[in-house]
Amino acid sequence: YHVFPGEPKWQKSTLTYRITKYTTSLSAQDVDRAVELGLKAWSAAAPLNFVKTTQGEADIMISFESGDHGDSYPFDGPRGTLAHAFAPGEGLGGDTHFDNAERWTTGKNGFNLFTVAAHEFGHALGLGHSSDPSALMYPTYRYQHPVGFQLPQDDVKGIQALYGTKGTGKEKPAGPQQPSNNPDQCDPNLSFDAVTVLGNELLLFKERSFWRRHAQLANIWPSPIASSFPQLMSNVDAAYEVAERGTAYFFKGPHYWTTRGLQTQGLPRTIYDFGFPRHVQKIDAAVHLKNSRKTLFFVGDDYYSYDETRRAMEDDYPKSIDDEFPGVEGNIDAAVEVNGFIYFFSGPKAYKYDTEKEDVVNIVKSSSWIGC
Amino acid sequence: APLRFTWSQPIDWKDIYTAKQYLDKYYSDRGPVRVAEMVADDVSMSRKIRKMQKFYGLQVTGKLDQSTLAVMKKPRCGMPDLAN
Repeated sequence: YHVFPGEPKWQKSTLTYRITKYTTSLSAQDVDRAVELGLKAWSAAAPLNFVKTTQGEADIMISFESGDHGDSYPFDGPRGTLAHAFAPGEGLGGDTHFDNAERWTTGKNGFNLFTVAAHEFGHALGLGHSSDPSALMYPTYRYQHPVGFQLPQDDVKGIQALYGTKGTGKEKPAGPQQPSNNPDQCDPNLSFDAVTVLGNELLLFKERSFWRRHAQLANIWPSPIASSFPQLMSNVDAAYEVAERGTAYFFKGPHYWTTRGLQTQGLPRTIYDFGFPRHVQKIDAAVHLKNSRKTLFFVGDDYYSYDETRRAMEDDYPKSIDDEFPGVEGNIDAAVEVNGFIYFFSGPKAYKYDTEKEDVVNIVKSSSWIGC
Repeated sequence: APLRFTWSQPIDWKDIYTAKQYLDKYYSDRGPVRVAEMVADDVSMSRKIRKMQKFYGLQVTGKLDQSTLAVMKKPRCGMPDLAN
């Protein structure tokens, strides 16, 4: 396999894609299906998620084009060049174009769209051509049956060289991994990715799992995030609820999802809706303060205050977390307001912050929140 | 001007043109070559043929032969083979 010079790759695990122009030789449904399977071929081998959008800018913009279509790589009519895609990056990066002059098919009679799409998405994810004739990333067309398709070993090695292996993820330190999919319930070093109230429950997120805790700490066990939030899958960065609106917000990378209870509302949007500067690529934690109707967003050493009534970021932010919340040590992983206190989760510790005393009044183990 | 191409067997001039386009598209170290430059760079064409033959595991001769042409005629992806 080959990667591109400089090894361009996506710095996030959830990518959006949008089909902006369809072909005349296949139904839109067939195109959607072939594209979905083409992307799945890669997310089956590496920690990647793909979310389809139907409006605005997506990471991977997909279209069927003819001849010269404005990207200085004109198509050449039937046969010859079938499609091309651009390496990961802003703007044209990741975009994928198919030659509309070809006879596209879901079978063998013509060029199988799944086969070509899966190859092109390899480029959109950062792989160049492979000189291994058995590889999907080999330059010339060779029919692949979409059902039961297994990514050839050469391509698996290439995509995992860029994004790590499924489940552990390259970006995670190669520490001892939990034997099962569920985090060790009572690991004394347990930390959370995100915590939020949702209705009369408290949700605590960790990697691919989450705990749902009711007021009384009845027996509690982790469930797969995918079972209740299929779009989120894993590694939720932050979450909060505006109870009076009955709406919750879940953040992952530069995207967020809105839910009513566990029901996701529509497609992901970008965090820049809240007014974040473009250099902010992800949120570490978020907490909604009921009385002031403000939501605090924590990003690295700073925090922002968002006015839920005006739906606008407050002026004079970001401010330093240390200045405003003395006593809370380390990066903030998660935050939640319960009974007027703000609880900050930082690694294995949970800090109880009294906003009136403007000080930390108690510190417990994070794992005690799930009954340990 | 006739392309002073080194080839090992009689090759149809259309095929030679196809080969030039193919090599400029997939084995150029720089953007698409303008027509005017085509005649002057036979040496670089031989170099590109070598690169292509090596990539596809063909016999590396630097000369345009039928097996090299056969690969050039296969439907393929529009991205260059040189990961540039």
